[in-house]
Amino acid sequence: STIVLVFEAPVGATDPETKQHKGWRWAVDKGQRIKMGQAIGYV
Amino acid sequence: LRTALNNSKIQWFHIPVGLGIGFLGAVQFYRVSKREKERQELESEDGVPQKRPRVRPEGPWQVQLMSSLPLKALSRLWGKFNELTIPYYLRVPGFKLYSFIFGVNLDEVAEPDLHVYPNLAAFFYRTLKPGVRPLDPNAALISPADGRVLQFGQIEGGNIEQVKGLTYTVDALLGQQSPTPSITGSTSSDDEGNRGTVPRELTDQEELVRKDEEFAHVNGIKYTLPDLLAGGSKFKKHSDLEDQSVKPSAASVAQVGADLALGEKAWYDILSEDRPHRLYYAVVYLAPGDYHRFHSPTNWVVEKRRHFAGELFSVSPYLQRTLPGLFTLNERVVLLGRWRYGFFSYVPVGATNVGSIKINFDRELRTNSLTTDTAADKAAEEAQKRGEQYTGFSEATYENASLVLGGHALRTGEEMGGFQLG
Repeated sequence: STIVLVFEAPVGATDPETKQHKGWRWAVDKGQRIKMGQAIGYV
Repeated sequence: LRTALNNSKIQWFHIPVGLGIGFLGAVQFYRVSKREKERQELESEDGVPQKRPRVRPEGPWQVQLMSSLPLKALSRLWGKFNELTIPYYLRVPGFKLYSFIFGVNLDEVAEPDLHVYPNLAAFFYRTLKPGVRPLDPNAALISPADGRVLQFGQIEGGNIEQVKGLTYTVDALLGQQSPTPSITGSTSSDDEGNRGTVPRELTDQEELVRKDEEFAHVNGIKYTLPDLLAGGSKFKKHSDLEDQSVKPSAASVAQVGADLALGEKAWYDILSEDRPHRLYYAVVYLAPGDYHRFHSPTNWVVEKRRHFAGELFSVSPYLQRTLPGLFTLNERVVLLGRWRYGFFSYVPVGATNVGSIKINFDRELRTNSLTTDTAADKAAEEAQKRGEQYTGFSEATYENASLVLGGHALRTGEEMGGFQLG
């Protein structure tokens, strides 16, 4: 079984001045085991 | 006789070889003739398919071999087998053996007495103890299930990369045009078939709440914020669902509504006007030993459901490496909606060894069934009568589930359904 998520999100980018990341940021790696409730990504 | 045969000038060895070649040739001729006959039956004079065309996957011999097997029938048979009641005293050793082979953590299972599960199907659809899957409070998106992250990334040009550069389009996965209503009672057509397949700007109607003015604005109807958060009788009055248990809870409506409301503001604060957002995707694979119920990965609203009957292949990592467009061949349920950052879709994809897909708030949905196949064939025939091309899926909308949100509200972590054996 597989679950595919397709979604719209803010473009991820790092502010060169503040070095702060804004927009979408992944929290997983390819092939990683993951449990329900664990983060896939942050905004 | 042996001497006579050995001394003969006739090469006897050639006879069985020739017969074998002749037999293979006859089989091939029969297959080609049969395929040609099927093709002629499928197409009318103007080339419009008269029946639902069977998908013929391309790939190496392993895939060709799989495609020749009656996988749907095998899956249903496998499902029936797994629903057979296991003798009481065999249940514990049987489930422990299964757990050992597939890595099930029995300490997490809600029901510690394995005797309670009458068969493998019930054990497969087990629940977990409360609190063993804490939700990340800071994540915008959490994992909907236990599994392995196979792929994730950004969608470029409408294509999703599968593995090793193989791609399939978002349109093929999610479906493009909404079909004319024909199958389910709650099916409806609308003019937004392309919605969500490409990045888009939010429309005025989708600006759910203007926080500064404290009212919700949906499809031209204004609601005060307290009305939205209370989720009171106003919402129930507009529902035409007979089964109220499939309605979103008031808490879900309130939380999702508030989340969408906050999102609108935050969205435009941090992004440039010219290209504010993109489409992303993630693929989570559930192994046979994993917990097979799935949950909402975020606060969002499901607006419509599309059911693709598919050809029901496996979604194993091996086939994902081997077969292009694997996900678009499988039976799948596409849930389309929106979250605080715009379009959101959730696609459970079935597999032969698993069986059916259950959606808790959609009692009409029937997957992996002969009825589904018949309905799909019927839809294809009706589309042909109307002179339209069969879109490949049936569609139902949830717009009556909540008038304010225009769909079924789901909170982060809320159980949505699951994959069942059979």
